Amino acid sequence: MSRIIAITNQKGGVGKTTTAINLAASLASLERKVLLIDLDPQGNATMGSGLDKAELLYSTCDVMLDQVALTDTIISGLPCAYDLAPTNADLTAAEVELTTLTDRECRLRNAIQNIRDQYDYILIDTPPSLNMLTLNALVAAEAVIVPMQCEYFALEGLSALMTTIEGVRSTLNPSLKIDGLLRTMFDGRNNLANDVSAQLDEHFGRLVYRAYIPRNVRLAEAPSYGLPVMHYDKGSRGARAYLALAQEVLAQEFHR
Amino acid sequence: MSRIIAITNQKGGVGKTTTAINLAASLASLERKVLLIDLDPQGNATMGSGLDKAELLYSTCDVMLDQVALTDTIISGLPCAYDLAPTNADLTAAEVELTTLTDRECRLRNAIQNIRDQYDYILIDTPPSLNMLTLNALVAAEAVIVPMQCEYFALEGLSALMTTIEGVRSTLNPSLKIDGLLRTMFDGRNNLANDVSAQLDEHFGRLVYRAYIPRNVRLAEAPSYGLPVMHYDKGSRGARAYLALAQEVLAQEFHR
Ligand SMILES: Nc1ncnc2c1ncn2[C@@H]1O[C@H](COP(=O)(O)OP(=O)(O)OP(=O)(O)O)[C@@H](O)[C@H]1O
Ligand SMILES: Nc1ncnc2c1ncn2[C@@H]1O[C@H](COP(=O)(O)OP(=O)(O)OP(=O)(O)O)[C@@H](O)[C@H]1O
Ligand SMILES: [Mg+2]
Ligand SMILES: [Mg+2]
Repeated sequence: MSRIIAITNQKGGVGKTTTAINLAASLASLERKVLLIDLDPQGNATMGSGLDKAELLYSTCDVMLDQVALTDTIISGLPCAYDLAPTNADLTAAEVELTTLTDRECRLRNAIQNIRDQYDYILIDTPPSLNMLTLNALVAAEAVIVPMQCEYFALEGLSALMTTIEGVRSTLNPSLKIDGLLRTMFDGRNNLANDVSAQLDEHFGRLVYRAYIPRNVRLAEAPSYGLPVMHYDKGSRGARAYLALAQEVLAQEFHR
Repeated sequence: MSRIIAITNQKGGVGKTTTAINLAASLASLERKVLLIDLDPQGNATMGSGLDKAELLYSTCDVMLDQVALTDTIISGLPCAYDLAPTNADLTAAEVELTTLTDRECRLRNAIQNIRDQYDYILIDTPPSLNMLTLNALVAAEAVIVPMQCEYFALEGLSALMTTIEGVRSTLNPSLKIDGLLRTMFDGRNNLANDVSAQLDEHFGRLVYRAYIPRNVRLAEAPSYGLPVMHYDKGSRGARAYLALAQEVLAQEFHR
């Protein structure tokens, strides 16, 4: 039975896509069957997985507008070793159109039903917004991973995110829970990062993953080669950190 | 006659808000009368300017839905020395509602008309998306500043942004032009940043500002005190870099 996890934070640039790509690759390397769904019109998870978003036959846009089944969009056999449901900027149009439809928040959840048995993990990369696309991911998911840059604006935005998650849990998706908060681009030499990290521990306790992702330029270089960092530079601090995260996510399978 | 400048890039976390706040403060310190309009539901420009977004009487949401005039939302006399039209998460609701209205792209432009003579510069901070709010900013503005982190995903997203700007110029706002691309969080020691920077120079030439903003932790610390960096640490590299940008923006007044 697969676990469906949304990777969400409306604050921009906190490492959502980097986490989606590298957690997917790390779980795949630990013998899990993984699908990554790109639900951000920027298509960064698509490009970062080695696929050209300009050449797609179908994308998650077509799925959200009920034109094709999710399985028709899935690409497998990529070097990154996980399956991918890619997307591109067409998805922006779907977002506007979705607001007019009746079951608009449940489109992705319905689309995933038919294929969920084929995977151990389904990860969903979301855009930097609390919009209809992110809402679809929160309704479809059973758990949320919140990448969290340890800086002021990201910390300040957490309460809005928590309120939104609580709102979805109390209406459309009672089984939704937070799997964890992940410290990203973490630089322990800097007071601000340590201060914010201490505040996270104080407010969220065990919900904060022990694993954290250090700032590591290899993570920023890898997507330009269309590869997860473990296939670009396996020994790098970034690759090792995401592997540690994957092991922590697996260990929680039985607890959360 | 005031210049209206949108600070826009749909890529998340590239320094839009940091540029909006610190360029506004730098221009104000050079004796210009400046208004900063926060058009991002995250309300980061509001909090970073020292105002509590939870305590607003009116916000830009009310302006977009035609409930109050822009002048009714403007707060002056803040320590940051520029005027602010603040916002909060209510603006998310306005975004959805706007899509149903007739003159939806021109709301902000119409709202600015009555007050533009009171300012030399009107800066607009936008959300990480090419949505109706960003569209309103591009229709209202005469120029766009594009903060640009020198990394792969930000570079890859530029063509979608340029296409959108061109689309607005050929339909709703023929006078819209790019004032410049601003390298942000720049770390010259890292090959990726230098590679991307070289590509910017090659493709965009003089459109890339000579001034660039180095990665400087003071810029990330200042917003937690509700201050632009020049009022938090005047001698920091971040404060000096934004002052240099302000001088370059002023020098372009007569050229672009
Ligand atoms: N730990 C890290 N160390 C160094 N660079 C990183 C790290 N994590 C992410 N990056 C880089 O930082 C930038 C932002 O990360 P990313 O695009 O994954 O964030 P995001 O939250 O998905 O952004 P958006 O809000 O636009 O979707 C990217 O250029 C990425 O390559
Ligand atoms: N030059 C810099 N040096 C160090 N930190 C910076 C710099 N510029 C911005 N930051 C920090 O990086 C983070 C992202 O910047 P900022 O929030 O301004 O980007 P943004 O493009 O407005 O993000 P969003 O897409 O969420 O609106 C913030 O925590 C900010 O404090
Ligand atoms: Mg992303
Ligand atoms: Mg911002």
